Amino acid sequence: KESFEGHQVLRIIPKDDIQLSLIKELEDMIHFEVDFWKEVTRVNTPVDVRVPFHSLQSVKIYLETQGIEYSIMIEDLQVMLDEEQKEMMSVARAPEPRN
Amino acid sequence: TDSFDYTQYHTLSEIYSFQDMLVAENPKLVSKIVIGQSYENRPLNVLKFSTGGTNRPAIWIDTGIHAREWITQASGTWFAKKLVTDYGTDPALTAILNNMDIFLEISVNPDGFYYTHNNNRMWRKTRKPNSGSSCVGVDPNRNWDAGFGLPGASGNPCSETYHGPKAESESEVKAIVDFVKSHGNIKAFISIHSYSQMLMYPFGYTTTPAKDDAELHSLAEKAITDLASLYGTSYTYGSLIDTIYQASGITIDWTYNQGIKFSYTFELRDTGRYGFILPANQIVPTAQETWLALMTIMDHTNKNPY
Repeated sequence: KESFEGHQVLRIIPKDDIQLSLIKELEDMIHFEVDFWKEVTRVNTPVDVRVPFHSLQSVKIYLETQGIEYSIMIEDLQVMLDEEQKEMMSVARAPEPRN
Repeated sequence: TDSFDYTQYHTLSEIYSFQDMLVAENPKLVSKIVIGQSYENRPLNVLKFSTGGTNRPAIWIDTGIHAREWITQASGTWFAKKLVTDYGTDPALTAILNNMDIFLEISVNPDGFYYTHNNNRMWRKTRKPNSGSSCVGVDPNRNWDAGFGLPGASGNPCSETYHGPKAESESEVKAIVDFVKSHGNIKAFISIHSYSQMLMYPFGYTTTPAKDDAELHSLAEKAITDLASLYGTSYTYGSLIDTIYQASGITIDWTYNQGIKFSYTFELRDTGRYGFILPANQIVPTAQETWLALMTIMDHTNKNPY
């Protein structure tokens, strides 16, 4: 099962067209292996992007050097997935229908 | 299905069992149609809600074309139960079902959904391998024959928006295409995604307004107003290209081009904290508010035959 340990989801809000295109460029940097949960649309509309642990520092530096503000929407994705799984497992399942 | 836990996310097999239970409990209202098979040979189940008649005008609702959008499959399950509990008690729904059939496909992409439960929670696409690439899957919402391959989809098999080698290459898409064409009397088609809080209508591949743009716009406005009346959830709305971004080969552009005027796509609620990992305690509120918008669209479709 794929682990998302250390992956963060960043919420980026582009302030102008230049920032929009810079965020779009991030999409083309395939070595970062980012996953856009919410694609780039327009100025002031949030972009959500999942960033693997190995790219976190590079992506954050890229955003910061370009003056693009972001916040961390999800601190550690795997923690949330573990909670989700735990919740699913803890629920008493309805009995399977009889054959 | 009374004891089915609608407040939790469920596996594919649980959803399949739920569908069979709902049919068994309501044989006069609900039946199950298998419209095809997924790449990994899973049945593509559609629930048909019908009070009789032959080839009645119909409404199509689908959820879960993108596997990781778990809130959609969960909402679809809730809608299925709501349809049977409200028929005969809610006058608007009763009027709709006395005149029209409703088709509901809870898991459009069952292979992907299974994969999210067992291998990769963040999987979005189908699970068909791509020739010449190590990357698997096609975005089934870029695989329709409407502006296929135009800007707004990717030609890279490793992209999350890969449009596939040709339109309708995915059996999950082709099954719906064949069903819609053979039915020939579908009047509304609502495809449900998450999570951007939007209600959109054609087109996605072109800025040219749809012929029915004004009516689609005013109905969308009414639908999102009704949706917001429950919990105050605020939606944006408009044509897809104006509201979100250019997207080609999408479901509702194809359905609209087939003559289905009331073609809409939803993006369900965004709490701004969880993305695709919306907590399970949000399932019922999301489904409840979405239901109000669905009812608005279905009621309008029923009252405005074309």
